[in-house]
Amino acid sequence: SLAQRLQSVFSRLGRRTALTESDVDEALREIRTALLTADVHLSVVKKLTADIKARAVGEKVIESVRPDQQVAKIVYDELVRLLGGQPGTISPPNDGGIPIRWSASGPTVILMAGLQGSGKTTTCAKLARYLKSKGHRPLLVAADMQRPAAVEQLKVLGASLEIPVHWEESGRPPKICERAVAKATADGNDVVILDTAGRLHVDRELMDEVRDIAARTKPHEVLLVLDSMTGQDAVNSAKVFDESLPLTGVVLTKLDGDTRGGAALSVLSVTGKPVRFVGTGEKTEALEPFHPDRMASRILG
Amino acid sequence: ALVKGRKIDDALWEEVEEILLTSDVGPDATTELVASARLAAKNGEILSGDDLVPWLRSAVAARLRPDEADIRWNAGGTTVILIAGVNGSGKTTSIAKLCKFLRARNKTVIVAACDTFRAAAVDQLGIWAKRLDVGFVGGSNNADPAAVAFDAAESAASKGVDVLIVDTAGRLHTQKNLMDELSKITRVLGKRIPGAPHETLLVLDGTAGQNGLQQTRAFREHANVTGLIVSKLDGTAKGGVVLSIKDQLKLPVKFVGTGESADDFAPFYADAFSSALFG
Ligand SMILES: Nc1nc2c(ncn2[C@@H]2O[C@H](COP(=O)(O)OP(=O)(O)OP(=O)(O)O)[C@@H](O)[C@H]2O)c(=O)[nH]1
Ligand SMILES: Nc1nc2c(ncn2[C@@H]2O[C@H](COP(=O)(O)OP(=O)(O)OP(=O)(O)O)[C@@H](O)[C@H]2O)c(=O)[nH]1
Ligand SMILES: [Mg+2]
Ligand SMILES: [Mg+2]
Repeated sequence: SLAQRLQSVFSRLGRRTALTESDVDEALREIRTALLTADVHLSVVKKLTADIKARAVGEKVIESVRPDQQVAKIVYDELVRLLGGQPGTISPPNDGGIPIRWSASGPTVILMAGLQGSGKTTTCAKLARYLKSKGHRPLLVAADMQRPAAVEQLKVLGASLEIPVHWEESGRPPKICERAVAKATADGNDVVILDTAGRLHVDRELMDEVRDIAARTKPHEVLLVLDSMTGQDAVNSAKVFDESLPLTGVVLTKLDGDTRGGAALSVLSVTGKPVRFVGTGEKTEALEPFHPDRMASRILG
Repeated sequence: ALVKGRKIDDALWEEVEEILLTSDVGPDATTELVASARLAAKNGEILSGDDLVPWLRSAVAARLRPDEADIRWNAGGTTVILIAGVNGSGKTTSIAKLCKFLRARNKTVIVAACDTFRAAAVDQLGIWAKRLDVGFVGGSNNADPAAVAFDAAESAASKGVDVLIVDTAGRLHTQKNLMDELSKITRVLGKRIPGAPHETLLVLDGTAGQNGLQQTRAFREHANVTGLIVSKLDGTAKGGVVLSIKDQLKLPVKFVGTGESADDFAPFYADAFSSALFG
């Protein structure tokens, strides 16, 4: 782990009263490797190591703390801060608190977007389940008309949760979403969750389509559903989605795996949009708030 | 970019490093590749900046070239191909593509819908089977995947079908019970058709980072993975982690997925892949 590597770096260096530039440079090489192995984007790693260097060089070595621990803490705190947390605070217990930007009047519209297979459909069901448990009346919308049995997938999930699903036999997604929001208003659903087809950020036509969906439904939340094992490509897609839509937040999925999840840091760093919640399993209960401190530890391995 | 007429200097090496790192080659494999390139430059194998990219292209291609590119056919009967991988990597769609690929080569094919867990998984494969005119074996909702696999093997063998492709549920390699389930499926297939599965292809998401290596390693411990299908290479992801996979696990990429239709599929060509890496 990074902590162990830093320890070995500093054990080779002698006693210090303050951290010198060459001490820190050696530690930075380890930090850079750790972050790259964790899939943090190269541009973010470069910026991070520069910031860490600025903070670490010249720092007085604290009496009771080992220098490697001191540098490790600087790295950890920097990550927590970038992930949207407050260094030094411990994450609140999971009270199920998931922040949503509520509509001032009329149903709150939540648009789920992202690359193929990232977990959008499953996440829509999870969010609907959570909101229903909090007393809301969500409407799920099957707006993926392209993937075989995508509509069926959302219908099965909706049925298992006893949550209504708006779906149509044929039609184009933007119109389907528009009609769904009108229906929600008429039927008294206070939240509409739009499940859209997976799409590549380089697919002009499909990016135009998702922009059209947003234009017609004026979503209060536009969430990028991001697979936590995504590598360097995460910034490419996130940037384009954010520029096209824009995004209001990110959902990180499949965190029950053992990927370090550096893509989360890259995406937050590049878009500035916060992680709203995370997916931790295939079941519809597997939805949790995002904990910046836990994510920081995970990325650092 | 690595334009013509550049001399070999630190800035050039840094640029090469950037290309490799942002292609998901990973820090260790990048360091190793750049070190061997620097040594080649020192030995006079690379004389100018113009020689560097061709050298790298052929070095990477050489490392990735599979020793056996074709499917491991079963000489004695139905060839069983097991498809596995983590959630959402593109297994079911890759099976559709593989069906079309095999049908174009006049093979008779049956697919087994052994993802009995996820909502509409069986429906999804069923739609593809119908579109591509291949046989389909499914089970009842939440049936035991191994039982469906056995029924499919039974059906394929008795009908003398050329290829049986088994679709499985997405699973994370951290889920012990699901990895055990995968082992069970392979055992059951082998019971009915000797040597089955003859080919086990792990579908790796082209956008995956370094975890792709851990995934492959873990899946290989539970199933005799013989190769990879790398999906979603039609985006901007380069799939560079396959270098470490080939280097450390000796597993070749056999096919690549380049889109969502059944045509978006091709055998893996190391030169083409390597060229795409260096743009
Ligand atoms: N283990 C785990 N699996 C997940 C999680 N979220 C989604 N999945 C699984 O990931 C796979 C893909 O999920 P989908 O919801 O179909 O993904 P999608 O983004 O809608 O896919 P497309 O519509 O094809 O783009 C399924 O097998 C899900 O069960 C998660 O948090 N953990
Ligand atoms: N752009 C692109 N999309 C792909 C490719 N292969 C698969 N997909 C898409 O990725 C998504 C997931 O594909 P599936 O075939 O359902 O993946 P899976 O591994 O079977 O998923 P689970 O069974 O839920 O684990 C779908 O939207 C596919 O259309 C590819 O090569 N390129
Ligand atoms: Mg979906
Ligand atoms: Mg599938």
